[in-house]
Amino acid sequence: KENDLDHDEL
Amino acid sequence: MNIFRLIGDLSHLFAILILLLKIWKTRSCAGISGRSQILFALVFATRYLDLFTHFISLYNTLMKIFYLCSSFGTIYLMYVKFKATYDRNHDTFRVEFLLIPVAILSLIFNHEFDVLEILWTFSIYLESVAILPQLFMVSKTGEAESITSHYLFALGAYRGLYILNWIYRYYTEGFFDLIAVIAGIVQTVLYCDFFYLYITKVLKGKRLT
Repeated sequence: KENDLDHDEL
Repeated sequence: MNIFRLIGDLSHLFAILILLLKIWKTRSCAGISGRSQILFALVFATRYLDLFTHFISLYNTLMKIFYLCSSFGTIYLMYVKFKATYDRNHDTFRVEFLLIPVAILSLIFNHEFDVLEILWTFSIYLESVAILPQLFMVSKTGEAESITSHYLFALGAYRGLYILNWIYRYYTEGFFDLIAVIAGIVQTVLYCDFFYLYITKVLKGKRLT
């Protein structure tokens, strides 16, 4: 779940 | 990172740079909507708070810092340094009509009810409509300088390329972010009319009227 919200885009 | 995302980011970077250069070289911000620029600064400020909470990559961090500094730099040039050239009589779009619905939407439709997450969602929704004061200004004055048109084209192309990036990421990584995708589509659609005019007029050397 945490990873899903790692917004890696700008 | 894929080619669509990279070109999208570079297009975004290019858009911001040509706007800053245009203002700096001509010593004027005529034709540019200060309201759109404030909305973009708000977009970056609310989205990039994760700079303080987690590290993704050097590329990611540097780009975020650049977008933040350049958007506040643009506001400084418009509202302080070249204030006299700011076309405020034509920049009259009521931003509360964007901010209020966007704030409500981000409180309802988000991935998680958490402060940072809601601010991220707010920034995504706000970005999709932040160009409206600028487009409104162009339609009100009935024209745009070609440099302003190049700026708008690069800015619109960026989110369009992100859509290709999301399609690519969906097939290669199974990545799918519904909020970003819907907002990205709305954002790109808002530029469609402008893209048409840009290709049929500006690229043929005519002014956008």
